[in-house]
Amino acid sequence: TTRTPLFLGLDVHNAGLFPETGAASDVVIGVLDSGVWPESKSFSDEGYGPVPTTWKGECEAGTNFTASHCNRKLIGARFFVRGYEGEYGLVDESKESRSPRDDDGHGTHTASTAAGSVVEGANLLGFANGTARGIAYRARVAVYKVCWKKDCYISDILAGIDKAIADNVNILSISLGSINKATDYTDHITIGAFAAMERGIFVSCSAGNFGPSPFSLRNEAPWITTVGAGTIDRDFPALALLGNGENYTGASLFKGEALPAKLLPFVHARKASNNATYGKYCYPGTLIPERVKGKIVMCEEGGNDNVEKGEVVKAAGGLGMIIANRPNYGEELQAYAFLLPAANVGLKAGDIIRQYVITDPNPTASIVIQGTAVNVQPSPVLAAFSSRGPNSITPNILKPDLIAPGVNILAAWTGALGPSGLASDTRRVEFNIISGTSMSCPHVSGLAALLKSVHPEWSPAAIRSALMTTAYSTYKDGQPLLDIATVKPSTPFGHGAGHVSPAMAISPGLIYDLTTEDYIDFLCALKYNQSQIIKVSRGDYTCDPSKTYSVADLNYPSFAVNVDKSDTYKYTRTVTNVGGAGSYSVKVISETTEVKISVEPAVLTFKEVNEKKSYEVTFTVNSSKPPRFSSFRPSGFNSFGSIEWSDGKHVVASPVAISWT
Amino acid sequence: DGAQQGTYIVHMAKSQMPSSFDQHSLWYESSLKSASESAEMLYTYNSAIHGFATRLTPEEADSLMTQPGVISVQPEQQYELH
Repeated sequence: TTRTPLFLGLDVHNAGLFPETGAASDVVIGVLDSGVWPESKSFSDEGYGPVPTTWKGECEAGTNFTASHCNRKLIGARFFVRGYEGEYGLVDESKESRSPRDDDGHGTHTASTAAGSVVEGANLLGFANGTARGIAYRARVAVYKVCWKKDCYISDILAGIDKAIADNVNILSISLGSINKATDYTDHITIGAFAAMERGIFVSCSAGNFGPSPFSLRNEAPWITTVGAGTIDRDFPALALLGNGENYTGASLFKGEALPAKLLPFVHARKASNNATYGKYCYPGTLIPERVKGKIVMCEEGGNDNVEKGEVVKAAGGLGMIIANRPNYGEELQAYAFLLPAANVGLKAGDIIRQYVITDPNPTASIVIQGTAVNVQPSPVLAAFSSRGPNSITPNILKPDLIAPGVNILAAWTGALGPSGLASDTRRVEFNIISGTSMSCPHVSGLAALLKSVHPEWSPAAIRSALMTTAYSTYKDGQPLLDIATVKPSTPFGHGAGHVSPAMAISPGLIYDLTTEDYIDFLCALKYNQSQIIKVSRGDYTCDPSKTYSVADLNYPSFAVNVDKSDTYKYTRTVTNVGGAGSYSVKVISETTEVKISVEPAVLTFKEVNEKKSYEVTFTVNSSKPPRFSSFRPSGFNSFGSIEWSDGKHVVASPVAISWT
Repeated sequence: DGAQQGTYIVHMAKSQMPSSFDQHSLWYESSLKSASESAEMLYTYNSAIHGFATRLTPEEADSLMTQPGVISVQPEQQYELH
C-alpha cells in the first residue's frame, strides 16, 4: 500500500521499531481469499533468504499456474474448489483459473496489503503514487484460494483453514464472512479459527461492510480479532460544478479525457428513464438515450455498483455522472475508477444537487477531477460501511475489536481484470484502489506479523491485546474519532478500542492474555453442551457442573455490560506485565454517573516481567432504565467510558460499553 | 433418484473411532458408505475440525446423522468477500 505505512507511523523514522531481517522474514501470513497474481512486483523475493524451515506448505499447479510461480516471498499457493464445483459443476477453465491464480483482484490486494514487497512508483492511473509496501513487507505470504468468480463456499474455506494450519502459517488473514449472520460460535470460520488459535496462529477477520446499522458484525468470536475500517489522511477529490455557480467536493478515480471547459446540460436519471421505481439508480437498460445524450446525469447510489452506473450512463450517451451517497452513508467518499468523468458526493451535497437538477428550469453541471490530496483531516474517521456492534451473539463481549485503514486503499491487483472490475474495462493495472473491511483486516494481519517477529513468544490473545490497549479513540486535540456516517463522535460499537497504533503496540506495558481453556470456560459460561464444545474445539473438553462460569470472567481487553436490571455487574481481569517493573494506577472515565464503576485494587505493582496481577471491576447500575441523557442510538440506549492503567510510561486502555436493551 | 444432492460438512467425534480402524479417514469413509453407496469425499479435515465434506441427498444426510461418532451434519453455506 502507499501512504498507509506513513499514516500508521511505520515509515522510515520508525524503521528501527521492527527488525527488517531475521525474525521478521520468518513470519508467514496465510491469506484466505480469491488467490494471487504471482507476477505482481509485490511478490518479488529479491533479497529474501531461504524459506523458513518450519514451513510445510506447497505451491499447487493448475490453470496458468505452476510451482515456479512461487518463490521465497510467495512461499505457498493452494486452491480449494470442490465445494464450488459441487454447486456449479467443473470450473470452465476458459473462464476462470482452476488454480491459485487470482481472476478477481481481491486476493492480490489483501495479500499485498498484509505483506507486499517494496515497489517504487506504485500508483493507479497516477493516483496515490508512492512507494508501495505491505505492512509486514518482510514477511512471507501463502495464499489459499477459496473464493471463485461466482461464490465462496464454506466447505472450501474450511479446507483452506485446515491446510493453512497444517502448513504452519503464523497469521491467518480472512477478509470474508457468512452471507447470513451467525447465531452462535459454530459457524465454520469460527470453528476453524479456534483450531488455529489453539496452534498459536493469530486470526484476523474483516468485521463486515454492513454498517452503519448496529448488530451488523461478522466474525465476532472472542478468539478472532474483528477488524473495522477507517479512513487515512488521503482523498481523491473531484468537484461537481453547478450552473447556479455552486460547487461541491466529491471523489473520483476517473482517468481520461476531461469534459469540455463549459457547463453541460444536467438531468436526473429519474427524468431520463421510463422506469419510475428504479430509474433513479441508473440500472442497465433504464436510461433513455434521447434524454441523456450529451448530458451530465445524476444517479442515486444503491443496488448496482457505482462503476456500473457510470457504464450505463456512458452507454446511453451521457458525458458525465454525479452519484449521491445512499442516505445512511452520510459524508463517506469512497473513490471509484469510473469509465467516464464522474464523482460521488456526500449526503448533504447530494441533497442540494438533487434539488437543483430537479427544480432548475435549465440545469447545467460539470465535473473536475482533482487527483490525490494528502494530509486530509480529520483522519481517521470511521467508515460508514464498517459493521457495528453490539456483538449479536454475546452482547457482553465488545466487538469490533479495533479499526484500521480500509477506505481507498491502494494495493496490488490482478492482471485479469480492469480497475473498475467491469468486464468492459479492458485497462490493466498493477495496483488498484478499493475499500472495505477486507482492506483493514490485512493491515492488522500485517501488524500482527510485525509484533510476532518482535515478540515470538506472544500468544494470539497477547498480540490482539497489545493492538487494542494501545489503540487511540481520539484525535491529537482530544476530540473523539468521528463516524463519517453521522459526522458525530464514533463509539466503541463502531471503533472498538480505537484505531491501531503500531509504534505503541510494541511495548504495551501490560497485556490481557487468554488460553484455549479460558475460551472453553467462556463456552461453558454460554451453556454450550458437550457436542457443541466438541464441535468448536475438537477436543474432549467438558464443563465442570460444580463450577460457576461467567462471560464476565473472560480476560478480554475491553468491557461490554448489557444491563437488563438494576444490579451490580462484576468483571474480573488479569494482566501480565510485559514491560519493566512499575506501578500502574487506574483511571476510570464514564459518560454517565448513573452507572458507578469501581476498580479494586486501584494500584497494581509489578516487580518483574511476566508477573500477573488481577483486578475486579464493579458496575453498579442504579436503575434498569437508561440514564436520562444516555444517547439513544439505533442499538438502544448506550453509555460509554474507559478503564485505563498507567505507570507514567505506558497507558493500557480498555473501552467500556454499557447498553440497556 | 432425482433427490437434490447438496454438500454437507460432517463433524466426527475423533475419540469414538472404533478400534477396528487404524485411520480416521477410513472410519469416515466407512461411516459415509453406510449412508450412501455412491457418495464421495470432497475433503477430509484434520486440523480445523475432525470430519469431512461430501455430497449427499437430504435423506442420506439424515441417515448419516444416525451413525455412531457423528456429531453433526451441516449443509453448505455461501460466504462473501468483504
